[in-house]
Amino acid sequence: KQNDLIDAVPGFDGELPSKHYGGYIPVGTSGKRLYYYFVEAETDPSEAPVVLWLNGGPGCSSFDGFVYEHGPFNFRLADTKAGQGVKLTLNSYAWNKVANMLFLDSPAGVGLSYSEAGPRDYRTDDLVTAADAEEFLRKWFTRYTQFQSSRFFISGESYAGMYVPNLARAVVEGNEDGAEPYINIEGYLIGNAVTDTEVDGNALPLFAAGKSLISQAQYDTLWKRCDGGNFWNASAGCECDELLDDLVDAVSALNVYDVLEPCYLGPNYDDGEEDQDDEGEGWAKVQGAAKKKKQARLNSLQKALKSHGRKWPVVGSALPRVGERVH
Amino acid sequence: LTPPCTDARAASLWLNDDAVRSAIHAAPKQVIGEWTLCSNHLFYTRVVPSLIPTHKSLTQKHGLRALIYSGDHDMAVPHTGSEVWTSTKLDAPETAPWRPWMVASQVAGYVVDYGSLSYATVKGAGHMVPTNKPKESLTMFKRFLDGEP
Repeated sequence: KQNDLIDAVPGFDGELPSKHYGGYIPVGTSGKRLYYYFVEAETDPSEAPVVLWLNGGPGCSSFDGFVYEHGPFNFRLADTKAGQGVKLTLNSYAWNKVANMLFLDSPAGVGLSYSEAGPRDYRTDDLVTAADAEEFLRKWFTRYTQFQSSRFFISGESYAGMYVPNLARAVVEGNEDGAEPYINIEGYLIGNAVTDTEVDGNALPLFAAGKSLISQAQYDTLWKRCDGGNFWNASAGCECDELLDDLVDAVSALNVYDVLEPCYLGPNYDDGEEDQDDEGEGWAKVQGAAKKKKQARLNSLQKALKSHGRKWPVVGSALPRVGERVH
Repeated sequence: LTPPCTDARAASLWLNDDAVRSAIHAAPKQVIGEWTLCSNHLFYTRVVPSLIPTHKSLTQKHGLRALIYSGDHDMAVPHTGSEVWTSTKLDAPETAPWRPWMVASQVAGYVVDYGSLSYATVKGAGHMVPTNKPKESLTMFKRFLDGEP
């Protein structure tokens, strides 16, 4: 534990208002090492609960929560003599104002967590992830014995809608089976939680109509043509599928994570990579279908242009794209 | 490796700085490579299609308390889905009706209780609720931990 104590963090001038710890805990037998960052509560740590935080993805680092959401610092890009650096100031609304916050990069292969066995350990699923995280927790509480009797909560967001309940169940069942040390779990909280393939996959059209991103008439038509709101498993090429493409066209230039916020790098930015966003299978499926349809249109146009001896224009500069139309 | 519309420059710069890695006792880049917001190493399979039965078991059989909350402007996992499963699929009676919850005399969102599970919205927040509504999030977090309404 003392080896994991963090004395200072680059970018922050001043004394840390509570104790910070960071380090690795091994899980399994093949060399997986899960990284954690622990921030003691600024109130009495012995009285405050311990709260584990997990970001989603799957595959996204919990440093997202630490840096951008409720960690102890606000991070700001700053110009320095050497180029661009990062300045840290205290976050007035950090969750460690009221709880001991434990940020975990999970599973191995995410963020700062890794495996000595390499990529073969990065093939994983919901249940292995939960089992590894439970093992991590019991070892963590063994290392930090002073928190063993503290009230314990699990928290997270997005795909952690899967991680959190699966881990809570593993902890509860482990406790019942006599696993040591006992973890005093009291509850859990999850934001914008991926939960159920069908329910999550049906959620977008009603959201879009409710926020006036599509018209009520468009929503009513979708509802009727999609078998009374059965959007999530529409067959490719059916009328419902076509209407869902139109829905995606209408909203695709918006910031998917917050329709009120600007989209960093914008809808026309293309890094040449496939989308890595798996937040909700239904949404990913709808997005994927629209993308394929758009590509098919572009291919068809390219063919037509070539047949007339025209040079293919650069995609994104000469052709209107969905985002431009919406803007 | 960075989700769309997301600016991860500050985190990337900080966590890929050798001095930071050393200070926080993380393995150096030479050993585990660059930190990225989302991993390109992982081959992840979803094997549990629905967590609704697990929520029922945890809150109704094992006595855990739960808070499911939604930033109501998130389109990735919209509140409309969370509202449906919490209200219709838990087989739990509504113990306190849909009502506003307040921070400093202002409506911060809405909340409804189903026994030991509460569903709350955070008004005007996106997917990463504490990023958009830090004060409201901390208030919600503290009240939940303290078992307050």
